[in-house]
Amino acid sequence: EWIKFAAACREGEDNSKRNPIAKIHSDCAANQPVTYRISGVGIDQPPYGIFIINQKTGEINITSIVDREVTPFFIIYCRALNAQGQDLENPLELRVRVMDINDNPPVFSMTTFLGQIEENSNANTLVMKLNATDADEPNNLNSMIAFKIIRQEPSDSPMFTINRKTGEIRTMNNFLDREQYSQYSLVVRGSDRDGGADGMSAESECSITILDVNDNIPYLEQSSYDITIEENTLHSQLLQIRVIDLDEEFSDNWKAIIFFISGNEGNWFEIEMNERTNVGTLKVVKPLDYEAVKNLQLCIGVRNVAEFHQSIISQYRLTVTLITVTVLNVVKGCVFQPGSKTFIVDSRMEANHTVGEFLATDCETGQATNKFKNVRYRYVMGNNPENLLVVDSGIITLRNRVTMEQYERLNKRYEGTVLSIHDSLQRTCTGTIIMVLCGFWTTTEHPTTSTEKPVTLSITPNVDNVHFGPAGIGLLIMGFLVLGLVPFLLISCDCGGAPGGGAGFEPVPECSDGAIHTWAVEGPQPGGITTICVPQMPPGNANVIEYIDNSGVYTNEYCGREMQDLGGGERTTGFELMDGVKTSAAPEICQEYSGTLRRNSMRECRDGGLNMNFMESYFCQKAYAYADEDEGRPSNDCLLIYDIEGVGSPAGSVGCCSFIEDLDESFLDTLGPKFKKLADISLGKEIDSYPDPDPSWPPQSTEPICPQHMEQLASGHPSISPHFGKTTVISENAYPSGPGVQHPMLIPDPLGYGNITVRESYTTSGTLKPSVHFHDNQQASNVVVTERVVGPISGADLHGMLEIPALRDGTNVIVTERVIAPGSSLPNSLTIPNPRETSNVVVTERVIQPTSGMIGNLSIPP
Amino acid sequence: EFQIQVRDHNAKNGTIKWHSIRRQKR
Repeated sequence: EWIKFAAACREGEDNSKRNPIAKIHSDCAANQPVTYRISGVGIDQPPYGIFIINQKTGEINITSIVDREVTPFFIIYCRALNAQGQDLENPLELRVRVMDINDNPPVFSMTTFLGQIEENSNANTLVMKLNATDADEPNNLNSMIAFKIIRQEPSDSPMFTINRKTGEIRTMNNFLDREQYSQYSLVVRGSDRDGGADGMSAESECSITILDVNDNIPYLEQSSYDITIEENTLHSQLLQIRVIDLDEEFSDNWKAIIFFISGNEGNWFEIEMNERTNVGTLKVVKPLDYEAVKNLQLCIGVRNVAEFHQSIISQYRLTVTLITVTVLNVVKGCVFQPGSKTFIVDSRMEANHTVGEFLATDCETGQATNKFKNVRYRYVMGNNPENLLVVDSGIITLRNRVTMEQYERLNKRYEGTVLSIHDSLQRTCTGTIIMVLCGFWTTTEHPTTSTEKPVTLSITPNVDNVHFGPAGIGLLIMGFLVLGLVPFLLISCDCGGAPGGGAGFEPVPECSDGAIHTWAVEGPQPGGITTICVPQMPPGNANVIEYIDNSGVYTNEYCGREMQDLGGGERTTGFELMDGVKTSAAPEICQEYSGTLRRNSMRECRDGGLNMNFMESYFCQKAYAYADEDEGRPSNDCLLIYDIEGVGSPAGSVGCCSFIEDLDESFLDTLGPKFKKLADISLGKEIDSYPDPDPSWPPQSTEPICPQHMEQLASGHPSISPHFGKTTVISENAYPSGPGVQHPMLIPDPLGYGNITVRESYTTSGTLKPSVHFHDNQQASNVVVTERVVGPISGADLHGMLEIPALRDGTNVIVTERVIAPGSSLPNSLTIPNPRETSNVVVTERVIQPTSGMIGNLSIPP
Repeated sequence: EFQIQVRDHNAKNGTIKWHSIRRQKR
């Protein structure tokens, strides 16, 4: 069984001449009568009756003209029926295709297409796309439309092209110029059969608007202007400056801005633009002074509100237009400068007494007007209360002696006016005269009622008229005496060393040994604050120790004593910032480091006479120098300044006393009193307060270090997890005297095992080579080892040492401190062999030796 | 057999042929 268009007919034609177009036949007809029937569209469905069948012969005829655009094909269902009307066969389909003829022209979707394009657009820029349809058979030549521009207005030169297949209109070139033609009209034809001569056509119109761009440079109507103005006058419309611009009117491409290039430094002028006319109005907003500026040249330029188009931006050159301004002199008359003047008049002044002179100034010459007295200017009194004064040529005199009645009516004060008049110019200026009346007494103020003689101090604008009464002279003498006392006061303040004296004068801490103060004592600090010992920098001392073990409360004593012992010689000390450094006086650069120095400690150090500015500067320099050595080196690798306090303490990693709870406490009895006390603290026992500082330092007996302080020490290293012992942080610092100061180093965890902190601090010199050795420290836990080595051994091979027996499967706490006595024979190393099954080991070794050449050594096996 | 034949008109020589384009067998 196969299906195909079995038959075809052409639309628009009479196909009856080819009837019958088909016939059906069933073999059943050989045995019985068969009736053939057809059904479907065009038969028993609209359009009816297109096809009919001869029921006997099965011949199918077409009866009328068909339209493909109405019914592109027909499906005729054919049946064979017996006499009872029953189907003898399964129905068959006969498909009849209607063949297309080009009976439909193209139709544009719009009568007039509207488009727009910027002038100066590049060639082949898409402007618009036309749309037209054809009702003939799709994908048939009869419906294939070809577009063509058949007319253009203006027709100077073709400016557009059209794609014959897609209908896209594009620019032919980049010569579109709105200033030449702002509108184009195209007539476009669409023809089917791909534009063939036998095709059908339709036409449409396209209207293309050319958009403006700022491709015209504005210019002024005139190349120069000359104007004349009077001085001291304002003008709202001094000059109209018209701007010529060819771009689209009222657009930003056309609107101009006139601006001053030079000449208006005094801000006398402004230019206001009229956006409707593109005319600028030059205004005088600040009066010109002929005496100051007689002529000036304004250089102005013009531009548009909008930026210039890229096509001309390279052509733009600022054109300067000159406006020559001539300032005319105006005779201004005179003016009182200042506008008022105060005189003192007392009761003893007689009639015709000259009170003073009050002259107006001629504005043209700047001179007092008495130069022209009786010639150009005359003076008269204006407001003259009680008619007290007379003026002549600026000289003010008393008409009569001021009486007590006048004094009372004037309420002790006279205020009048004087006029300076230039008759020919008809200009007048006014000055105010104020007189203070002194030496008058009302009935209640009469001197007979007072035992004290009144003091009259009259000061007039004329310095020659200064009068002092006896009491005034006395006041002056008192003033001189006070001034004389000042040097004596300064001298007495300068002796700031006197206790309690010189309040307000703070001695500058400049490394005086006496500046080591009482806080450097052994004992706990209030509030459990970690002590920070800041070095005292002796003048000219280049040796700086940057590390101090502050794990013990006697660190302070250590530092202070050491500095006393060392005196002015090779002096080494340390400084460790557990919480970072930051003070208000610190440079900004320092504030990049997190954390702050705890204020208490800083204050203590400052109070102790430390040069904090030096310390801050020094550490900042160190930090940046270290970071600058290698750009890839994180700056936080250098200065071990951290601030993790408050975010979790690594207490469990470095000797928190909590782990002691599970232990046999008896061993604590064998420890030194300090450790024992700390253990008591940890166990919640009642303890005595800390003892006073030990005056016999350095100690001759071993004293345990406070585990809590060790804990704080470790908290200064962020690499130690507060919860999980997985990081080993070891810092070693050895500071021999002489150049080459070693910096604190942060050693990455070589094994990833837990929580071993080793600190060494040596503040000595000589050949001392202390060392700390750890062997197989995997899985160590909670071991605090402290060794302190102190002694002024000269030239001896002093090695700080601490040997710890095997800790495999042992207890978790070993606290050992050994003090190396001066001159004693010392083992060579500090060794902790195989602390397996342990974690959280803190070892602190300090060797203090005032000899040179000491080298710190610390080794850890892999 | 039930079949449909269509007429093939040869315009050149005016002859007419019938082609069975659809048939089905029982």
